[in-house]
Amino acid sequence: AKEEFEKTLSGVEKYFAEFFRKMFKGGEASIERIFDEYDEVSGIEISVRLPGKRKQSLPLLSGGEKSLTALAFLFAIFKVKPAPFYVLDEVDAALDEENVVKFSELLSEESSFAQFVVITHNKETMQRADMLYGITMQEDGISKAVSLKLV
Amino acid sequence: AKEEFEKTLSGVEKYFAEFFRKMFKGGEASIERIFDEYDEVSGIEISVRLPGKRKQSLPLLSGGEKSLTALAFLFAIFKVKPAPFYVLDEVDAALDEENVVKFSELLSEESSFAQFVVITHNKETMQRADMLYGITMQEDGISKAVSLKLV
Amino acid sequence: MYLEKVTLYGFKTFRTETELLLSPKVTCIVGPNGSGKSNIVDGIRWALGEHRLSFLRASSMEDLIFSGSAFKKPLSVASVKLTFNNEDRTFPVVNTPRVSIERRIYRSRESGYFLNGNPIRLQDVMKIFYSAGIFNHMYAIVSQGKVSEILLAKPEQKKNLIEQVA
Amino acid sequence: MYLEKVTLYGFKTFRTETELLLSPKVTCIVGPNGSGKSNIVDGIRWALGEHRLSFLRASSMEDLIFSGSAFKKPLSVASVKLTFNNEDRTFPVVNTPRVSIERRIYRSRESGYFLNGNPIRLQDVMKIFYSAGIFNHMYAIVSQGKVSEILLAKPEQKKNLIEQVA
Ligand SMILES: Nc1ncnc2c1ncn2[C@@H]1O[C@H](COP(=O)(O)OP(=O)(O)OP(=O)(O)O)[C@@H](O)[C@H]1O
Ligand SMILES: Nc1ncnc2c1ncn2[C@@H]1O[C@H](COP(=O)(O)OP(=O)(O)OP(=O)(O)O)[C@@H](O)[C@H]1O
Ligand SMILES: [Mg+2]
Ligand SMILES: [Mg+2]
Repeated sequence: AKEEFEKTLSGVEKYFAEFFRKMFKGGEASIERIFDEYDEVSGIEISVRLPGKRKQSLPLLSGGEKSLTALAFLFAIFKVKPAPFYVLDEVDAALDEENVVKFSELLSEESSFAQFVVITHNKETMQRADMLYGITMQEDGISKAVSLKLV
Repeated sequence: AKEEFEKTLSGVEKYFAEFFRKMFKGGEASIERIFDEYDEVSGIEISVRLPGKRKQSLPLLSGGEKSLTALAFLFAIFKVKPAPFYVLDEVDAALDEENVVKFSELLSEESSFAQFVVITHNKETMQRADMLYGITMQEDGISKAVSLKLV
Repeated sequence: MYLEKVTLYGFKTFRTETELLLSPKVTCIVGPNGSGKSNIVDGIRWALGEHRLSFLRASSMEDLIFSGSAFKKPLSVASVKLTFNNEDRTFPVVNTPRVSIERRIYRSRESGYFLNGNPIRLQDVMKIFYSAGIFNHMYAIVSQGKVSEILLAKPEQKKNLIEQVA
Repeated sequence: MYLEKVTLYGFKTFRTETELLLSPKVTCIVGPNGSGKSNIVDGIRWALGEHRLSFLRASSMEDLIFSGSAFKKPLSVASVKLTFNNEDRTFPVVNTPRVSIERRIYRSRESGYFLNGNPIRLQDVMKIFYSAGIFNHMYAIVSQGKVSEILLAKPEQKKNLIEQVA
């Protein structure tokens, strides 16, 4: 069990660093192990350095930087231990135009290995859809789903 | 002090209902007083009914509906007890195109009585600016502010 | 193995039966505020066995059933059915090319599960999910406003997440 | 009375002195993720007397001072100055057409306040803010991601907010 943990953690760290560098076009990301008095791993912390900046603790990051860092970490977990499908609800909400493109590229690449259901308001993310549904609500308070053609 | 509280609360309730109906083009909003065993107001709760729907508790509302309801409530407080200026950081993040327009209209109207500093990524909200600043960061990790012309 | 279809009936704002056919790759869902997009996510979570009300944006289990609108009366039953493509037989205990798992709830009654239309106990459906690599992957569902939450977690909690994944 | 100008120097990512002239009506601030927009909001909060680190997105007061970048060394002082137009004499105790209130912090030292360039004690600057209807209006500053927070508050907390406003 402890071996499994170590194997998983180093896999996540490897992909986290890779996805982070790709999405931020530079910088570094790593996972630090925290040890207790018995030399056992009691916790892990995420450590990042954005391009052009110095290593900073997570609370200082901007809204968009936090989202992108969290997505790099999540997608690393998805890579190491795949699930049959993923559901992402407006995870691009805090991203600016340039970063939405990076996220949607990552989404496209990873979807050759996994199934994604993505809720979004963003046109760039929508471009990556193989299927697109529009949900509407009439005056009667009832949701209706419409399959939309991709242009 | 108790009179001041009552006076403030009814003022907030009046504007909250008004702004809510305006932003949602219908529906109803009110503030319910909760009484303790001494018949004193121990708490207040917000109660809303969106157009076409039934009265629902706040956790059930969607992300955008929560934002818009909170903005109606906040602007009601601003109206009853004005502050010299207001700073709003990406309060439009969860709003769809139609609701961003409603928010930006409210912003324009209320700015004839008050000063607003608004951080946004949204083009519609930007249209309401009398002054517009673009913040950029060069590779040197230093913020730079540029005054932008409004087109 | 992939999720072919999500069918909602009576669940939150999906009063009328709604079928969503999913792409094996990327399916995007769009629409105005309050139209029902996140309700679909709640439906998928619930069908996978979620019982924590905070993860379903509800204050009671009855909140999951269409509670009526200005023009329509409430319903008394809600159902969400997940239809999986099982042509590669990833579900080891079910030998059909398609596997449908439906969760149903009636007002003031427990919810019940159905496998390919037949009643099945909760613990058995959880075993089936687990064998297919689902359910212990609740991190695979990211709710609205929660994407950065993983960063705020304490070091012990972050370690727990990796342990769950492992 | 309105806020005419915000001047940041050494505060977070504003290593070089930056002056923002504000409109008496609506000023919008835009830019890419991580460019420094919310840092301006933190600066305004801090200059108004905020001391709670969680409201300043910092883990220590030193985090407010430019801590260096890949190409630049850290600074040892940070300052945020708020310049108010006081032509209507809303600030009762200050009789100048413009009132500038500056807060400065040095590494490993307490922060200090300056009124129109002259040192002033914290409690006196708080009195000046209070008399102008500022500071007890911290609800007037809505941080990123926090707009809906008011709705999640318990009934007692919502009542507290109204009492603070009253
Ligand atoms: N049991 C129910 N019966 C009727 N309406 C319900 C029920 N549960 C939730 N709702 C309604 O569903 C709506 C929320 O839908 P949902 O959260 O899916 O919106 P959304 O499309 O995700 O919007 P957003 O873009 O703002 O996130 C609310 O208006 C809420 O009142
Ligand atoms: N003392 C400091 N020294 C140097 N950099 C700092 C300091 N404090 C914060 N930062 C940096 O400031 C950046 C955050 O800026 P800010 O939150 O203002 O961005 P933003 O423009 O609001 O972005 P978003 O659109 O994503 O919300 C982070 O990259 C953080 O590392
Ligand atoms: Mg939603
Ligand atoms: Mg920000």
